[in-house]
Amino acid sequence: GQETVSLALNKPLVPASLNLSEYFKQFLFPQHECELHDYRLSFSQLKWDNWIVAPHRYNPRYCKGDCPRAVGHRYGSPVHTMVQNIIHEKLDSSVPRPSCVPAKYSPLSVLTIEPDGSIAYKEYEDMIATKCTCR
Amino acid sequence: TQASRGETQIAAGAELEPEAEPWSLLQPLDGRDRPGFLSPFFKVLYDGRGGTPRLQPDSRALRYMKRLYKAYATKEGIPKSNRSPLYNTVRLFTSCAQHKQAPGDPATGSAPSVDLLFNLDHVTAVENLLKSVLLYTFSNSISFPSAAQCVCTLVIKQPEFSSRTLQRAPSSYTFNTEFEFKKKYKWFEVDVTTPLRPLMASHQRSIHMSVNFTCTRDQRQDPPAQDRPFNVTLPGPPSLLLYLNDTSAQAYHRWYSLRNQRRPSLSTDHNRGPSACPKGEGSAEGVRSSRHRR
Repeated sequence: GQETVSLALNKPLVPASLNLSEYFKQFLFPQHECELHDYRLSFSQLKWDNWIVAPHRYNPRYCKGDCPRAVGHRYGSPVHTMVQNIIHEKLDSSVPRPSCVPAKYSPLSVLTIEPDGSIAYKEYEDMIATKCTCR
Repeated sequence: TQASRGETQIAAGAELEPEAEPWSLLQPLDGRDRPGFLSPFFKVLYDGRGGTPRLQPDSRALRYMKRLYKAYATKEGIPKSNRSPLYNTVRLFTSCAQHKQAPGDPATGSAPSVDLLFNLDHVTAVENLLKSVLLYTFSNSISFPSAAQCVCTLVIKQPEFSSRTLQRAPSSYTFNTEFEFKKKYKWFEVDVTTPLRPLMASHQRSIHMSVNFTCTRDQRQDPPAQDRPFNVTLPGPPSLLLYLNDTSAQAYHRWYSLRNQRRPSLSTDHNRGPSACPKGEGSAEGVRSSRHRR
C-alpha cells in the first residue's frame, strides 16, 4: 500500500484558496444555527388592545435555525436526536431532521377587561420562549 | 405505518364531525362555557374577533388595577417575584346596581349605607378565593381625619331570585382607617374574606350586600376634639377585589416552579418513584449514564 499512502499524501488536504479556519467552520458551526429570535408584538396590531390593557408590548420570542448533526452536547438534546439524524441521512430521508423548538418558557402577566366591564389581572404559564433545543 | 395510518383515519373521522367546532373540543367537561375557562388567547384565536364587545370599566378602578399591574409585573409583562406566590389572579368588580341609600347621621359619625350588587360571572370554577376586600378609592382630599376608628357593618342578602331577602345577622368588623397615601390617589380596603368565602365556595354568580360605616375619632391621636362629631362622607360605591388562585394548567403556579427550582434533582427522583425503577435496573441505569457522560 505504499503507493496509495504516497498518493494520499500528495493530494492537497484543503483547496489552496480556502484557509483552514474557514474550512473547519463548515463542520463545527452551521451557518444559521438553531437559536432564540425576538418578535416584538403590540396587541394593537392584533386589535386586541380594546380588552388587553397591559402589557403594551409582548415578545413571545421563537426558535429558528438548523440543528447541527452532532447535537448531543450543545442543546441538551437527548441521544435520540442523533439517532434521528443518522436515520435521516443514512436510511430514510422521509424521516425529518430534528427540529429547532423551544425547550423552556417563562410566564406572562396580563391585565384584561372582561365583557361585563370587570378587570382581571392574570398570570399565564409558558407564554415566552426562553431557551431552544433540537428534538 | 399501518398503525399510524389507522390513527390518521381516526383523527380524520374526529375532524369530520359536523358539530365539533375546533375550540369546542377545549370546552370544560361539564359542558358549561365559562368565559374564564378558556385562556382569552384561545378564544380570540378561534372566534377570530378582537374579543366580544365590552362594557367600559370604571376609570378609578382601571387606574387602581394599572397601578397593581405595575407593582406585580415588568413593562414586558414578566411577573415580579416580590409578592405572595399564592395567588396568580386578581379580579376587580364594580357594583352593577347601586340601590337606595339610607341617610348618614353626622351626630354618631355614621356614613350613608349603600346597597351593592356584584356580578361574579367571570370567576371560574378553577379559581379559588384567597382574599377579598371592598376597595374605596379617592381622587381628592377626603373628609376623614388622619386617624379614626371605624366599624363597618356588612349585611349580605340572598340573591334576588329567592322570594324573601333573608337578612343574615349583620356581621360587623372593626378596622383601622390607615389610608395608603400614594401621590394624589388614596384608597383603603375593608377585608370581607370571611363572609364571602362560603358564597364563593358555592359558586354563587352574584353577591348582594349593604355596607355602612360608623366612625369615631381615635382617642389616642385626637383627645380634644372627641365630642365634636365629624361628617363621614365616602366617595362612590366601593369595588370588590378578589385575590384568587387559578388552578388551571395554563395559569402560572409560582409556588410550584419555586419548589422545582430549589430541588431540581429531587423532583426527577420524586417523579421516578421506587416502583418506576427497581434496585437492579436503577443501578445499571446509573452506571450507563455515567459511562455516557464520560
